[in-house]
Amino acid sequence: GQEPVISELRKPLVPASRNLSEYFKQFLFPQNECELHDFRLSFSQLKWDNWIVAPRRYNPRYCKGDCPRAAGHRYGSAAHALVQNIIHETLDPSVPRPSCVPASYSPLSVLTVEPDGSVAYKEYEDMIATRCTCR
Amino acid sequence: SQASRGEAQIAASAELEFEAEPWSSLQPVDGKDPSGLLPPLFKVLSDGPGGAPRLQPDSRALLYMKKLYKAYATKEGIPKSSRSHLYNTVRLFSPCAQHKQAPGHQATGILPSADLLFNLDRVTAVEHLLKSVLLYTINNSVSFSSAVKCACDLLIKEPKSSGKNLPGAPHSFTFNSQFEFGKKHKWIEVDVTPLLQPLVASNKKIDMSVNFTCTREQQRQPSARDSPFHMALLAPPSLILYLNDTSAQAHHSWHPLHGARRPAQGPDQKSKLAAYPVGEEAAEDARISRRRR
Repeated sequence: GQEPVISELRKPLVPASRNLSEYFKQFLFPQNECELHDFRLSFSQLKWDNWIVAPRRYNPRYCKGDCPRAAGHRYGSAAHALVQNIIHETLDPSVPRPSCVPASYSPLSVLTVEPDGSVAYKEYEDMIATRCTCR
Repeated sequence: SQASRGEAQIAASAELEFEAEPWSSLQPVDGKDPSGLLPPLFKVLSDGPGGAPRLQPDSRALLYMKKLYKAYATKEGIPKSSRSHLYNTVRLFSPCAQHKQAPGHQATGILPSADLLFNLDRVTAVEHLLKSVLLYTINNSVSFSSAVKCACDLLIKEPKSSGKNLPGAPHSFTFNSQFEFGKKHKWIEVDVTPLLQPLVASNKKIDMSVNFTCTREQQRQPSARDSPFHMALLAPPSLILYLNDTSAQAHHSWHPLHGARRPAQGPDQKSKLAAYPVGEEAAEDARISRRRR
């Protein structure tokens, strides 16, 4: 059984540093990780500017990206996210990985013209995502 | 056996009724939002712009509300944390009907008194009145060196059904204001909270007549500079209501978890507060668990 070992040893050694960094990269900086993204819209695009006077632009933001096992702890997500990842990877791939969702929001102030011609200033809760987590 | 069979039938029919009951009471009659709670923003977010055509607001009123918006929120629409007030809703109503009673008198600054009708249908049951103000837009081309003193006689009338005025003399109160004129548009706010507080919650229409008189405090000879008191009223006053929307969708800057103080509870809200000890308990638990950590 020495042949395969010898043939393995004869293979040109790829610089380990490159392989090693590639290997760790998948853990240290997983690609398109779960994070907050901007989405700036103006109410004129929705043709609502005839009744929403302010703000002119609105950025509700959204969460997008993967929730790899290694990064589970990074978002303040519950330990359950880690467990779900392990189930997905080792027991049953039909169980999905945790999802990347907003963890906290900030309110939005809106100035609107009402159907009867009156003008209203209102502050609405939970209109802008401010942080993401894996759930 | 006859009696027991009868009782069993009665019980069965009662049960059937009970099962039928809850659905009919929950099903909305017109298929729309039964509680009327959803503010227009959410209605549009949920079922698209559509909707009936809108009446256009008075341009000066809109200008005032835009200034208010800039004072309360950033350009991106985030409520400024520096503001100390407790209202999360401000509604401005222009009078939907106005009958002039007595003409004004520009030389002495008596403004034309008028009969004003405000339609408050947009105020929802969850919006509690904190303050109400009559807003006059004054355009004045003359700057005065001396202060101006104004008196306002307000008569609030019973809703049309009774057709008679509220008992007692017209509500009148005087307020002193130092008006610095010179800007194109100037607003005068007359606080009418004590008068409207009992009405806003119960009435959807408020009918009032307002008599507004302003005179200069020093009665010295008018110099060439102080030409007669040209106080031309640009428009009948608007009514502004500062409200606290208690629904879940509205932002409550005083929320215990935000650390600010809770507003003074009105008598009728104490019971509601007792009904929701959860907020207090949750905040207490948070404090205890934080201390324990």
